[in-house]
Amino acid sequence: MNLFRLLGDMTHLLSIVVLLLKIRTVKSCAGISLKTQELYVIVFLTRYLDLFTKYYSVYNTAMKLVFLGTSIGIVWYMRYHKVVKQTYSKDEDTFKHYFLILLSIILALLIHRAFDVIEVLWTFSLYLEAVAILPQLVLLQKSRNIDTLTGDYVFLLGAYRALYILNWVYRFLMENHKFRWIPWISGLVQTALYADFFYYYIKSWKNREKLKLPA
Amino acid sequence: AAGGDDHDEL
Repeated sequence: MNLFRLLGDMTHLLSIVVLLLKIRTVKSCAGISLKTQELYVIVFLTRYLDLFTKYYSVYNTAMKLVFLGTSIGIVWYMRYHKVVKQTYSKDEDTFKHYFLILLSIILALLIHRAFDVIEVLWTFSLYLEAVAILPQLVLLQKSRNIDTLTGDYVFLLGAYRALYILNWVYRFLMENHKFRWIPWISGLVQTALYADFFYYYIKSWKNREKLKLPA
Repeated sequence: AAGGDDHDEL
């Protein structure tokens, strides 16, 4: 495993820690899209089915279990925790996320490397992960106040994907890795969706201002 | 291993 991959995974983990910090200590999920969080649960459930079929490493298995457990836990808090659920910005979380699931199913059925259950579900999970941030970005744009933890959470999620691109470049050049079009293009699309957010996040950080996205 | 498996990432 190269440094970019490790940093990417750690950034992903850190984003979850930041979100859990907000939920468990501030007892708030204001500004967090439940729809995006539910999409992540679906992403991890469909991608990590190979937990039952193939073993890679202790690291790999542990991380998969952490991502599954925390994503389900976050959705549970947002839906059922008696304090946290009252802070959910429900009226602003309006993105039609079923449409993203449908789109990803159709795309996975049309474009995949092999036509078997695990492979098609894995491909579906990549397509869905690429667009899963959209409800969250739309919600941020509607929020008048984006608190620091929410901004940092989304930034870390985007940084994780950008680091994965560097990881793929490294593997391609240094490890003689083959072309992997499906994860690469999905990952590029996913990272590109953050471009606008990155711009305003870095700008607010440089000017020491509160993060605000233009409507 | 080089090449081969796509699924070793998270």
